[in-house]
Amino acid sequence: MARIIAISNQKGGVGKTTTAVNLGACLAAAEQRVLLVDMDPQGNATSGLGVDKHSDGGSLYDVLVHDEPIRNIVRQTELSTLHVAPSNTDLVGAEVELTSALAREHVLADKIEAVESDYDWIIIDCAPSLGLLTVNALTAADAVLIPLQTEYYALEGLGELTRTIRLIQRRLNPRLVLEGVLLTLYDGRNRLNQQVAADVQRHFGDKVFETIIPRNVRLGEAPSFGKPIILYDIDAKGAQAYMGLTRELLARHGIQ
Amino acid sequence: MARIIAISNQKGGVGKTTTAVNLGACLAAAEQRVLLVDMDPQGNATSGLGVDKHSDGGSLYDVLVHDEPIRNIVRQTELSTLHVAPSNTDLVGAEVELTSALAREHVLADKIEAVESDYDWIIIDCAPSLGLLTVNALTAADAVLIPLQTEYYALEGLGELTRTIRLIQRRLNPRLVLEGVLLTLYDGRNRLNQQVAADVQRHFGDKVFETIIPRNVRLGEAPSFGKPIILYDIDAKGAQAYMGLTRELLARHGIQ
Ligand SMILES: Nc1ncnc2c1ncn2[C@@H]1O[C@H](COP(=O)(O)OP(=O)(O)OP(=O)(O)O)[C@@H](O)[C@H]1O
Ligand SMILES: Nc1ncnc2c1ncn2[C@@H]1O[C@H](COP(=O)(O)OP(=O)(O)OP(=O)(O)O)[C@@H](O)[C@H]1O
Ligand SMILES: [Mg+2]
Ligand SMILES: [Mg+2]
Repeated sequence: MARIIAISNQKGGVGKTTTAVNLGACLAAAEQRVLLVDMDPQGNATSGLGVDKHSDGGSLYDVLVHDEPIRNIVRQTELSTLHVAPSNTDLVGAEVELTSALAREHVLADKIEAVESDYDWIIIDCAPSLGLLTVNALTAADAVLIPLQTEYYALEGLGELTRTIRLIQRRLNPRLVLEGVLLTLYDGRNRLNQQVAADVQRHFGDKVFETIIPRNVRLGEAPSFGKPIILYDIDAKGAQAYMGLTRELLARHGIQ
Repeated sequence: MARIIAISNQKGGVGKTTTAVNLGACLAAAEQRVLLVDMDPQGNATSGLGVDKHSDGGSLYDVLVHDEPIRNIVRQTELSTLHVAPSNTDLVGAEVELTSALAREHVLADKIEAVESDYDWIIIDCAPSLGLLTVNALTAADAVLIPLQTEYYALEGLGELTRTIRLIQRRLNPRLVLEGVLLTLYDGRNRLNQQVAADVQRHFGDKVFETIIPRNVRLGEAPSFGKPIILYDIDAKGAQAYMGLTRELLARHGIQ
């Protein structure tokens, strides 16, 4: 059965999509079968992998609101074992329409069950919010990976996020665990980044991934070509970092 | 009567709060009377100005859901003519509770009317979303200022944002105009930043502020001291940039 990981942090611009796309791609490069579920109406993970958000193949909106099976909307990417369940701004409507649905928090979990055996990993990219779409992602997930930019506002939001996760564990998804906190957009010369990183490591201990993702211009360039970093520039510091993260994640789960 | 400007972009981490806090502070330093309304449940604008999010004075949640007048929750800051209508995570509840309210998009506009004559400017910091809280902000506003990080994902979201603004102009707020697009987190040595900036300037013409906000570490440090940049380090590049933006905005509105 697939391990389902939600990439979540309500703080905006901390590297959720960059992590979902590049972790997914590195896992696929390591022969793992991966489904990337784009639960953000911005659809950045969809376009970051070169998939057309508005083509006729349907999107996650159809799955959540029109009961379409996920299998019907899944798209291929340049990596044969990396598939995407795409999104676009229609998904904004799903948040409103789900509000009155029966077991509204479990809709995504219900849909993912049908494809779980087809994949080794299912990565869910979340929007910068703790609304119903993200609650669906956290209810469907086995674990949550928290990308954290090492800055003050991002650190400030961490308490609220961990409170929400605990609430979801208690009421909606008892199996949900913290996969880890990933330090992102890190500049070692920046004193603030150093201080926040030290704070987080003190507070979360071994729950913080050893791999730290540095600020690397190539990571910002790759999405404009619709490619994950390993297909855009494998020698880039950003590519090396996400490959390191993937090795660390696989090792934690006993996979060579 | 106050000019009401919403600072909005559904893309996360593009400098909305940093712009709201520092533009507000620079306007106050220029003897303008300013109210900063924090319409983001993260409450970053609240803490960025050193206001306690959880003290007993009430928050925007009470205004939107319990019909409290804004005047009752307004807080002072270190700048005598800069006030804050604070927020905290209770505001997440307001988004759900407002869904079934009568004229749910006009609640904030209705509340702001009572204090408009007390201020020259009302700046509304928005969450990274186009949900009901942001729709309330855009319905209450005279103009929208769009901070735009010069990167691919941020550029991708611009179309959706302008579509939403046009929809709000047509159905909810005919007086809403674009105050301008502000390029933020700009690094002149970064080719991607240069390309995106050129794209935006070609597309939006004189709607793009001449002032460009550079990436400046001091802007990231200031919030951890609860101070706007002009009180933290007035000589920093970031302080000079926001002072330049303020001069440009005042000049556009014929104020010396
Ligand atoms: N390590 C990095 N180095 C340089 N640029 C990065 C890095 N990680 C992300 N970026 C860039 O920073 C911006 C924010 O990252 P990203 O969009 O992945 O964050 P996010 O948390 O998904 O944002 P949102 O909250 O809007 O969903 C993007 O333009 C991205 O290309
Ligand atoms: N010009 C700048 N130079 C350096 N750091 C900046 C600059 N502008 C913003 N920052 C920092 O970048 C991060 C993102 O900025 P900010 O939080 O203001 O964006 P936002 O759009 O309000 O985010 P959200 O979408 O979460 O509301 C913050 O840590 C902030 O301190
Ligand atoms: Mg994202
Ligand atoms: Mg903000």
